Amino acid sequence: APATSTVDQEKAEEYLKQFYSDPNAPSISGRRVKVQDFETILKKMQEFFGLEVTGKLDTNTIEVMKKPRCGVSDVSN
Amino acid sequence: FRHFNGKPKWDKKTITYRITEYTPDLSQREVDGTIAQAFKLYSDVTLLDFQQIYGGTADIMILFKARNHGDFYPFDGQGGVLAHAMSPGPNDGGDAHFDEDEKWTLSSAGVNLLLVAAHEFGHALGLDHSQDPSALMYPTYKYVNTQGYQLPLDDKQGIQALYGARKS
Repeated sequence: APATSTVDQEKAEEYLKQFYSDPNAPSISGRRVKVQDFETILKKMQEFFGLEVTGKLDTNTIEVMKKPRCGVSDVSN
Repeated sequence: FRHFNGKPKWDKKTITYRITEYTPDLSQREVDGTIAQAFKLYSDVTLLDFQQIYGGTADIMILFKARNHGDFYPFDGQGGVLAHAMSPGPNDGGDAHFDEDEKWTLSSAGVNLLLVAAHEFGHALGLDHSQDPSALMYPTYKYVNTQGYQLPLDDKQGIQALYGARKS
């Protein structure tokens, strides 16, 4: 079975678009994020939060994404 | 701690703020008091002073509103994004917006206004998100006891790096 659902994947993409998009980051415009870009940006997010940097959408990463938070991007711009 | 790119900051010592739309979750007096308490966390440790005004344009304009609220960052309903603020600057710079779809409280129930307001005012003064989980400027919300609350060391060092330290 897949580790994450399609819903998790789409929500994660939205999260990364909102909080980890900056002019120097790989393009994440458009409806879907390219797999290689997704992994790269997800690693940045995992590194920021001190999670294991896997580039994979694991349970711990999803838990952090679900926490209530500030709307300001984690990537200064 | 981290600062925004270019280290934007206020070039004056007295910063004004105005609350233009209140939350019905708390009395106006409670909101005024809590917002003043959040600013005091910063004036206690820096040379900054904060003054509430009741008309005109303040440096930091504050509102509680749900969904679309006049900027390009609409809120998302209860949970998720709780609030956001702009870095220091003219016009919208420094403004802080709170999602009215949250349940704002002064306790551990719902979302504690003091903790979120203090975080957002950190942005309004020039602090970016910190990677230190014990810092107020950590991006995710976590309730801590607000009785006698003071700025965590990471945030204190970050704000003093911008505005200097107030000698107690």
